Amino acid sequence: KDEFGNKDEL
Amino acid sequence: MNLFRLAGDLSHLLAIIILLIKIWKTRSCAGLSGKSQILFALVYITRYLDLVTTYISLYNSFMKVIFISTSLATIYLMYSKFRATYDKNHDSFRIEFLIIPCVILSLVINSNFTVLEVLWTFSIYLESVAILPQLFLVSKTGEAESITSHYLFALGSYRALYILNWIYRYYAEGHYELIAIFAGCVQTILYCDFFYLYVTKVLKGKKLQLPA
Repeated sequence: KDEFGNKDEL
Repeated sequence: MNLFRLAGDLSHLLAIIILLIKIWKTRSCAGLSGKSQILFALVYITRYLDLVTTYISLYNSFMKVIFISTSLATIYLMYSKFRATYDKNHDSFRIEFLIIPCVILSLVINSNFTVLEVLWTFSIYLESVAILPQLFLVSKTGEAESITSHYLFALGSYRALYILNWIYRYYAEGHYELIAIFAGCVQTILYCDFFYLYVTKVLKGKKLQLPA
């Protein structure tokens, strides 16, 4: 997760 | 993005392509579990809902669209176009025994009690066990075609490669996601028995046959 809680993995 | 992660994603993509080619070329889905495919479609749909809320990268969006659409295409081929070849009687795993515990677990153990986060957590838990109907089908019939074995190997390798990616990211970026790591390890462990048979039998040119 980045600082916004988004997931970059699949 | 690191090499392990890229290899994992490509392995995942390869698994799906192998599966579609197998169904299309042989005009048959014999030996494949439609229930596992339904679970995978459920996994991708519940995990990639952020496709409409968050943009991460072109690669990320592209892969998500590919995973959702190919899993739906597989279901269409199995349950509609080549329905006559579907091994319904052997594909008897009760998927509610997987779905219900995953729903409960995702409601209890998650990092944020929001709709998207709970659904993401559910998809991570469900993915770790989604292959069980397929492994159950293989154990019931006692064998698998080579192409099905290649599919299972590529699909199992994907999460194993992700574990290497998580180790790398922990040391390189300090990034870690406990839920994904735990479920990913469970998922990989479920494939271990199959990996052993794949290396000792299929790679030596033999058919994957379970000991009686």
